[in-house]
Amino acid sequence: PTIREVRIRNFKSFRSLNLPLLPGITGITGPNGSGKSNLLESIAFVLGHRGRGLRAARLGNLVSRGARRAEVTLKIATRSGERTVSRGIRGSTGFYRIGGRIVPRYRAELLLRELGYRADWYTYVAQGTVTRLVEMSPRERVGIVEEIS
Amino acid sequence: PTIREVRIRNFKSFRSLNLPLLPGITGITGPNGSGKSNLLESIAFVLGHRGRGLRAARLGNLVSRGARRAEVTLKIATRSGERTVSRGIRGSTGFYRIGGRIVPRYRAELLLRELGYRADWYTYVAQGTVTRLVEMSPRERVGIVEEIS
Amino acid sequence: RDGALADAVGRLAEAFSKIYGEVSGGSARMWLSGSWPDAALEIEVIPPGKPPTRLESLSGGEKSVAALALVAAVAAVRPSPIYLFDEADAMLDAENCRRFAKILRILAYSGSQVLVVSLKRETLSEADRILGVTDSGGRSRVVGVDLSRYPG
Amino acid sequence: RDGALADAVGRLAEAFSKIYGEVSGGSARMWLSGSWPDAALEIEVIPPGKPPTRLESLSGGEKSVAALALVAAVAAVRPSPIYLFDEADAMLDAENCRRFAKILRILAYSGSQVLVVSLKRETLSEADRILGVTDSGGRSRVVGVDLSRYPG
Ligand SMILES: Nc1ncnc2c1ncn2[C@@H]1O[C@H](COP(=O)(O)OP(=O)(O)OP(=O)(O)O)[C@@H](O)[C@H]1O
Ligand SMILES: Nc1ncnc2c1ncn2[C@@H]1O[C@H](COP(=O)(O)OP(=O)(O)OP(=O)(O)O)[C@@H](O)[C@H]1O
Ligand SMILES: [Mg+2]
Ligand SMILES: [Mg+2]
Repeated sequence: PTIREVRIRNFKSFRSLNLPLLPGITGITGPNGSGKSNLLESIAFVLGHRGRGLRAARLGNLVSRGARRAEVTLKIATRSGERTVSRGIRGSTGFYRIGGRIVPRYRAELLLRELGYRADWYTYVAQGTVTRLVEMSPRERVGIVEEIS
Repeated sequence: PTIREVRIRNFKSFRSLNLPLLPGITGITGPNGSGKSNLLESIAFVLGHRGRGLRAARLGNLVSRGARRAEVTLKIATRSGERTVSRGIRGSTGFYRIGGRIVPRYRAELLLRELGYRADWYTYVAQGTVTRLVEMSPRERVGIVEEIS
Repeated sequence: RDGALADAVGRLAEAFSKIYGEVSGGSARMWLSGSWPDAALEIEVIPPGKPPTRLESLSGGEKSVAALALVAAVAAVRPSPIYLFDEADAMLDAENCRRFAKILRILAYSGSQVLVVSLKRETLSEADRILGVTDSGGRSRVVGVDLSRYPG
Repeated sequence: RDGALADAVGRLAEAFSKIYGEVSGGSARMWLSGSWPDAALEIEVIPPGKPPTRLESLSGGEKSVAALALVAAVAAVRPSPIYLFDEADAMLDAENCRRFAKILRILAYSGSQVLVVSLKRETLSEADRILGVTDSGGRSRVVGVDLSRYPG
């Protein structure tokens, strides 16, 4: 499957964005503080990445300053047609949508998993963390293999 | 005071180096793995920096592969003449010298402190650690001020 | 349990050695020590032209290349439809940026989408297209970027 | 004890605001909350052209500039004869590398020796001289470098 479009509403520094995406390698560049990491985080957020990679102590801190609601939608082209999956925050609680309709979290996570999207450590290397993969202890590293065995 | 020369014998990837240094800003560059960090670490080692900044679980790992002894000497020009301070490793125990003669650790540390050299966090920003200063908790940050009050 | 782990490590170790060797010209090994549940995954990396050394004494750039080869190796064993990299080339010199770009190409070749944030021309020049992100007054926007105008 | 701490924080806060403002055009504040021994040092940093924000949501480059201004502020209150920086500019864009170079100049101006490892031309071009480090077969050597020949 391929993400065809990312639609962002009030996620961190992005107020409103409809960004078409293509297969292959897409480079993202720009000055410090422009919003590059926020853009990657918005995608990681829908795909289920949590914690340190989103640089926010509370879910509510992901909502754009001054707004009350944030939502990120991924339009995913699959072999059997197009699916849209969204994740959002209202106040400080999260919500999920499939095809525009609110669904419980496990349903959205199930769909993503069926499409092959897993929030594994190796699918999102957050800023400043690349050498951590090698600096882990040999015991911790076994966790890497457990996920793929 | 100013460090006039760094003399390295068997410290990590440096087997033998006599490097004159000058006041002002000295840039150090070169390919990955060439030895830039090792060079800074050799100076930090004499000045009393320990732990993470030296990337070695044991003192013995600082000795060049295949050698049994390492020693780094700093020639320091002061208002009252030149002083040389050395720190070394033989096997896995450390030793110190002032003016070429072995002295106990506290004597070397005392001399460095009198000259104004302190192994504080802000005098050596090791590779990959710069944002840690800002990411510390407010409680931890008080430690910064305690050192200077 | 031990069997499944040993099998996965076998495949991962083979991919890791192959990719690290191809991309950097050095050699890398991986093996399981101990048994379930106290098993540990050991790694040895020998950068090109260097003698074998402890993992802790590799340089920042050498560790980054090893880690990125590991990502590609895991991806070979268990592919993902998308990979996100945020300035993973921050410590890399020009030569290693080109190695990073080779790794990105390996990931994309198997059909995955790869999004790579970078400030470095050597990495970005391998991308199929480049998006520019700008900020005005705290609000971010995205524009298309032409590499030939990219400041070096 | 509280008195000495409050006095040191006062001087540090003044230096931090002044240096961050001079170097980046933004504004920064620092203050002590609570009292000894549970005191905490709070920091607020507002990058140029941005609204105030939590420290955690600053970008990698914005955090680096704030941290380097903090180093220069501590140095103003308690100078050291030497400062060592190891690729502290790894996350900085060209403009912020020039800001880093300004900070290095502030440190050197008060008579300190500054050694700065960098892979970036914008930082190195501010140095008084450049040393090149090379490796052959695992053995490091140092050579003089002429900036005009430095690859961009
Ligand atoms: N909830 C929020 N609302 C509005 N803006 C926010 C929010 N959270 C973070 N920001 C802004 O996002 C900016 C940082 O963006 P980001 O981390 O994506 O930058 P970047 O392009 O990755 O920069 P760098 O190259 O330095 O890593 C900060 O300046 C911050 O003010
Ligand atoms: N005890 C030792 N004996 C010999 N060589 C060593 C020793 N410890 C580390 N090294 C070598 O030092 C090299 C790393 O050097 P260093 O970390 O200084 O590189 P660097 O120039 O800082 O690179 P980067 O730009 O990637 O940060 C490694 O390749 C390693 O083999
Ligand atoms: Mg970033
Ligand atoms: Mg280094």
